[in-house]
Amino acid sequence: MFEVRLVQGSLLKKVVEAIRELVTDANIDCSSTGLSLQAMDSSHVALIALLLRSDGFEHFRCDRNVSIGMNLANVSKILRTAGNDDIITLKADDDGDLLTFMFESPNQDRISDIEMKLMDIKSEHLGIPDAEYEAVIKMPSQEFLRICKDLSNIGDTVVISVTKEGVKFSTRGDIGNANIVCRQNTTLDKPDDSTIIQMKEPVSLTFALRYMNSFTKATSLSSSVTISMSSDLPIVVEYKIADMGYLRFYLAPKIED
Amino acid sequence: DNKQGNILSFFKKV
Repeated sequence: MFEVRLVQGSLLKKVVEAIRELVTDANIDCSSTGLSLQAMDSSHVALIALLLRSDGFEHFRCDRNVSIGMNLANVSKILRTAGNDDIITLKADDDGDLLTFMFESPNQDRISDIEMKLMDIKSEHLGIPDAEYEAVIKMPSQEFLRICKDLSNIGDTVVISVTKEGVKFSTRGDIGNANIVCRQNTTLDKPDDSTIIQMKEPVSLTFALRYMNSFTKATSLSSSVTISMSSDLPIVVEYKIADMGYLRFYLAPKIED
Repeated sequence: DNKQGNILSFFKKV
């Protein structure tokens, strides 16, 4: 038996909206630890890792480890019928091929349930090594969204360079070049507005802006985003999910031909 | 132009 109840159901809606552009079908892996998902986009350029810890749920029952295979476009259609303030319950029998979504309005005057057919998806797990990154930047997620959007008007790729001066986002296109420099800015009364740059080594990597823009669909999950970079690793763009876990996007850099 | 890297060249299947 698998049954979990999430009071802040909007988190689930936001997570699915943030990843469904990159991944069509995915397994949600359920264990006593919580719900997790790991999936690559079809071209194996980006990897998504989601964790929702069991203690973030009001009720969490998972009798044995199960993988629930689902089509994310269908999950999105179903979650769109839930109100933003609804409490969401997910349940599945051990050997069933259906996942039941139950949506309860906050004052319990509307309760709906929808059964969704599950899919058998061959899951491929990648080992993500723990790494000490050369540069870690924490900045307002809205600011990162704006930078990615603005640079997309000029070019297709972004060079992210971290030096002791700050972090520079640069692009080149047919109409010209653009640079945006963000410096460390610790706003003590508003920590969410801070930009904090921790650098062990200067690092500069090039990425496809199309993917970065896709990652920023997670902006509403968290007021800040953490970007971790090392010269020999994919970049990590992490949105924390309030007291429950995280949604991380890994993106392979562009390399010199 | 730079070539797009692949996640599988950084992280291995387990």
